[in-house]
Amino acid sequence: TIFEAPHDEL
Amino acid sequence: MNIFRLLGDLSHLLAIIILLLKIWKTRSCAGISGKSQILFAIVYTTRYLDLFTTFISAYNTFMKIIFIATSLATVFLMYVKFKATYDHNHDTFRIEFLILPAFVLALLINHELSPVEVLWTFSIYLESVAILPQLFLVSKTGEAESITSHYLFALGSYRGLYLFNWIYRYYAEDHYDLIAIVAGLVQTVLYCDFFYLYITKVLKGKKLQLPA
Repeated sequence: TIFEAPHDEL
Repeated sequence: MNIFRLLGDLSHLLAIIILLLKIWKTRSCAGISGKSQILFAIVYTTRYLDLFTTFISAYNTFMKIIFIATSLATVFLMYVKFKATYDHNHDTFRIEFLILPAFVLALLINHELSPVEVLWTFSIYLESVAILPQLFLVSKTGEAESITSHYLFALGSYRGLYLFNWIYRYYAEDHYDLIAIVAGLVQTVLYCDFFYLYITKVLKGKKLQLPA
């Protein structure tokens, strides 16, 4: 998967 | 969560603690760029708006709150409590030259044209260059206290460690976020000159002093 919301990093 | 990300977050936390302790113990913020600290406060408040909409983990929520609170606390210490010690004569970087382009770029290149997503992207772009006023201040005065150097090293290491995290996630989880990766690369590259001076001078017990 390319980026998928939500962002799980800080 | 992998080891690189955890070390990156801990390094980031360490940087913030070093900075707050330095200001608190010496009752002074000399040598620290208030402009960079304002930018970091903008970065964390715009990035972590998803605190209200998305829950990822207790760790994630806890760290987000810590980063927002400490960045605001640092700005408060510099501009209110220890204002008299703030080096404003040397801290002359114009932050609007970073904020406006970061915002325009976030409007143009993003994952989704929604307010929260654009603000997240803006914060990623802005963070990558937020240290420039601090590096500018060090180059203007020609030196940095050891404690300021330790702060900068920990802060620079954080995104550097995230680069390894992204390489790991690409292979292990098939996950990548190009916006974060490119901005993280830019951010780490900006520290390279400083890393070199830190390793060759500060770690050998010398003060960080730039050649005249």
